[in-house]
Amino acid sequence: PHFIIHLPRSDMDVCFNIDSKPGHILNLVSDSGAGVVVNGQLISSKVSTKKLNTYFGTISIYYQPDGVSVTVSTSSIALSDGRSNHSFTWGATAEITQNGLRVSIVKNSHVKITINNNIQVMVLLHRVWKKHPVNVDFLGIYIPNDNQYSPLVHGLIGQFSTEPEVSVYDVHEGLDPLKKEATMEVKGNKLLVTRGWQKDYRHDKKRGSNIYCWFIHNSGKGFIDGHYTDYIVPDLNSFLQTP
Amino acid sequence: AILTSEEQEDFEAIRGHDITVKSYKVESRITSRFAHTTVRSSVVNSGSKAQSIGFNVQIPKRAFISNFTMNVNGITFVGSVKEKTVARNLYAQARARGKAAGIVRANSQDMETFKTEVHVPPGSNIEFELHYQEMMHRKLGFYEHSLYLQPGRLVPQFQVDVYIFEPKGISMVQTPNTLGEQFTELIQVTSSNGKAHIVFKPNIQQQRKCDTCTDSAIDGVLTVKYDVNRDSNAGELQVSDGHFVHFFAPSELSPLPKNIVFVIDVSGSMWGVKMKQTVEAMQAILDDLTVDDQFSIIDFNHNVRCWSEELVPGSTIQIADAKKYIENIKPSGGTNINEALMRAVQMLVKASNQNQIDPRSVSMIILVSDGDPTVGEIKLSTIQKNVKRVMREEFSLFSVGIGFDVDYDFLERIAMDNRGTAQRIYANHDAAEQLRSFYSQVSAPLLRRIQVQFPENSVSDVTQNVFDKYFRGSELVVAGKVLPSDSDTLTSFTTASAASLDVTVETETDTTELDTELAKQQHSFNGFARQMWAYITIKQLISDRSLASTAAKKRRITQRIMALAVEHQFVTPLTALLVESDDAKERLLADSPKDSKQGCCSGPPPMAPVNVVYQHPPWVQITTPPPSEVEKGGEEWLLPRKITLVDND
Repeated sequence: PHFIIHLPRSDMDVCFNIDSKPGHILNLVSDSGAGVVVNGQLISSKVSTKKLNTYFGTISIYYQPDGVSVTVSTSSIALSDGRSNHSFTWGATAEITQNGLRVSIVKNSHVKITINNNIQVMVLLHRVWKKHPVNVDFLGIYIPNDNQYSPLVHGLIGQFSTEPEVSVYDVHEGLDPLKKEATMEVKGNKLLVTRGWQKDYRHDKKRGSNIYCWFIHNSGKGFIDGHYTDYIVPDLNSFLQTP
Repeated sequence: AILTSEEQEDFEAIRGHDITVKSYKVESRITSRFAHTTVRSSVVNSGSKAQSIGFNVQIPKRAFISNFTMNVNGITFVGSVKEKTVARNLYAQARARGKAAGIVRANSQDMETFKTEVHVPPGSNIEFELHYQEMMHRKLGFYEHSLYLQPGRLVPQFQVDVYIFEPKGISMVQTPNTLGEQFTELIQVTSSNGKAHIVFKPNIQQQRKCDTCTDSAIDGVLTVKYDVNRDSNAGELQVSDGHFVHFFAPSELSPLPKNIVFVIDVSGSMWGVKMKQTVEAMQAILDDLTVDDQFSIIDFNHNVRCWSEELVPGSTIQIADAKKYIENIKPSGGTNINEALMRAVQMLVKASNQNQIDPRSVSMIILVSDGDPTVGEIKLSTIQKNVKRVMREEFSLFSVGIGFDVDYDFLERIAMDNRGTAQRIYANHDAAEQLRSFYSQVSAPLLRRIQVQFPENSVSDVTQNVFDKYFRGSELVVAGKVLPSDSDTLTSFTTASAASLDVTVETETDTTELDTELAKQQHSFNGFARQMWAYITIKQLISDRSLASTAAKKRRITQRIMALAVEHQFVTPLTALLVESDDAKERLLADSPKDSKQGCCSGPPPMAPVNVVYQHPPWVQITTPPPSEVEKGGEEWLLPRKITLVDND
């Protein structure tokens, strides 16, 4: 999947890809202080072309204090609290509240999960043509910057809730005339970055709108803490094991 | 009807009899759970002398007859539904005599028989055609349509067609072999997308009881079971002909925990099959409980006993103990229903006061009884008041009446009065199965406090749209009229409480699409939405009327029922079908009675049994069917024998 991290203070967007394997569960937010974890499980496109594309097929949001998890897949939105399980399809607009959790499904479009009115996650459904030879239904996930996590928050996306200092300089022509290159200093690392763009599908699900960003190569190495494999967790409700 | 050469042979072959049924055709058109059924039969008096020709059709009790026409040697009789008094006056003007047709309640589980009979000279041709309409109720996950087939003799042209059209698509359709083994292969089912066609067309040979027999083996029920595709927990909103119908049958939800008090009648009359079957059913029912549920058992005769003074969790140990207790019950003595129900309510109240009840759980009392109270408070209306007074809003009462002697009206009334339902089962071999099936319908409550709402000024005349509970496998149906609007979209909002969460589901539909689709369908029932709205409204008014507390209220409801029934041509307990010949000289009257058993409390007294007569042409002699039990009572049966009389009772 593609990641776009918006850095409001630097007024900059930074992108990277994670090329992992289908079935892997990537930890996106892990906040043991607030008891919230957001994980995404990868699926692959239909035909394994030479380059394996992976997408998010399932997104799980788990709120430990209530023991409630919301599992969003491309076919259903399921709520479970250990004792009862309720499953809704994308076929109907619905509003579900369970203690401090609110789930707002918009028919065949997206679902917003809000925890205690201060942490929100939006999952976007991408429905492709059933008979498409390669593409499969997949999910996008959008997490606002103003979520109120605890200081312990981490994860592929959660770690950026505390915005790192980033400076970009020495912008120059790259191999591809359309894509400039530059040097980025972040978290004590100097990275060669490329000017690119990726898609934000919230407003136009078909074509998406371009977000121009500095692209980090090697699965975000140097921009994210550690290596992306550090963020692979065993279960959909697993918190990240703090190093 | 023109006979093919083969049929002509068949016809000749059975012509020996003095009455020949040339054709017997049944057609049901089910559209969005609403069925319009037509039964047509054409008969010849092939004897050498005048004789009586009968036409009997068994129809489900829940159905409304919507028309009956007859053609006797070219004289056509056409039906129209009128207010009972109006119909009777018109008939009286014709000064007709005798009895010719009627709807006599056959004392069977859930059907009634439409009987008509004419006495015609030799060589006469008679064609009968009966229409009735009913709504399919979803039970245990499917809709069941039953057609009672009883041609009475071999018929050259015998055919049954059931056409189903469901806009959302049909998920399964089955025809269990309720008609008998020999016909299983002859019932053909074709189904695709939203349509299904079931046809049963046995030839003469296939109808015979045996190869050389001359009588028909067709005497029973052809059953069609089906369910529709549904989007897990979403509702289904359909608009047609200016009316809407909203179906809601969520499935992917965890059941709510239950607090159940089983109240079992162990008076002397339960001795034998009834008790044996009840014990057998209870074993299975108790096994269904889970540790999330709480329960107890009260068994009563003239005394009231408790297996446990308090509700206990459905653990395996408790369930095993309860099963043993049930097995050792020995029925004897009288029946103190009042005391038993008071005790049950107290048990729930006590548990509630001690915060032993999960606020999201469902509390219910399940009463199993076979007869009238004989000890303690025996006045049914007082028991009804007592129960109503102590029952809390969050409790509901379900009643099961076993056997013929039970006052089912009373059990139904106390159940409806307390947010529950009632079921009648007969103490025969499968009473245990019937009891288990009833319990299965209420054993998985998925939602409480369900409400279906619509944007302001978008609909009117909405039927009941607030429901106390929704049970898995059933379906909540709301209907109404769609008000003119610039928008082609109608939206509904369904709110409810499930185990651990509250949910609002939004459903929308295009208000023109379905009519366009129906116009293309050859065998759909295009007026389904209008008729279904009227059917539901009248059914709800009839039950409101039976619970109405004053004569004035009852009178208002009566007026409304009659107006609707006449407008939508339904034969109800308050309207009658007047069947007139073209020149309006000959008249026939048919109306529908209530259950024969004496009702308990303020409510419509038993309707006079069939009082169906018709003016006859000079050449038709009227015969009266042999007097049935009810009619032996003579005139006095025609007069209501009970309280709160209002016009048209």
